[in-house]
Amino acid sequence: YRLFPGEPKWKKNTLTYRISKYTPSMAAADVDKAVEMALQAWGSAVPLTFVRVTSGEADIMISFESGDHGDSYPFDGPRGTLAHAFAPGEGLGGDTHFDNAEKWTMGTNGFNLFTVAAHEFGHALGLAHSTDPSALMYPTYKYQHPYGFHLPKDDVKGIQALYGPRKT
Amino acid sequence: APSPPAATPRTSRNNYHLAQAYLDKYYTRKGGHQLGEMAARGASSLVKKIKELQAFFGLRVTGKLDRSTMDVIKRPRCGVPDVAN
Repeated sequence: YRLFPGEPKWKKNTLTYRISKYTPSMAAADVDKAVEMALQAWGSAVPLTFVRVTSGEADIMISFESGDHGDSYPFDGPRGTLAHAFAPGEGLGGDTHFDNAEKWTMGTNGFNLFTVAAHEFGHALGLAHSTDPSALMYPTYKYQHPYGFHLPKDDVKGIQALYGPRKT
Repeated sequence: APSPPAATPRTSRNNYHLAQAYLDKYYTRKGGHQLGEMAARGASSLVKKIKELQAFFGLRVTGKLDRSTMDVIKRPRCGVPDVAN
């Protein structure tokens, strides 16, 4: 696993998230579910709790965006770049954007939102890309089945290096 | 010996442009190049980045846009760079 330079991390254990813009390619309820499950994948390994808010500024602002969307990292249309997220911090820190030009899905007919969201939230929590092909934080897309998903070892090591293990 | 397929030059030119855009996006450190790198811009800089990509993805480090490297470049992926900014 790899961390970002300076090893940015959240200095609190309860983080808020808000889905501010949805995609037309999926039902809003499915987006909510995929996001919740993706955050929980990380929350099961470290002492972090995620609380959803529906208004105002959250720590992790989540949105589906098209092309140039004002953060200097424009999306490129179908395929190519699927999403990106910013390392922990104020303002854009933690924010997670998905390319609206992709076909998002809960299954395998398109890009699985849980898979991509779980990867991006790794960045939002402070993990950079891993060189381990079995890691969730590997840069290229590889479908992960959302139900019964467990974080690969490399990702557990990485996130626990930042936040410590969750006490059972 | 068999001659290469007619499409080869165009394919390799397309690959070159595709690779250049990919490497600029995911293998460029923002905030300026190191002094040694300033003198070695252009082709050698591209080769260096190709090698960096190949090392990251566990490929054979050749500095060339071989098939396995192009396969990686064409995969859908996360937009966060692989080298640290």
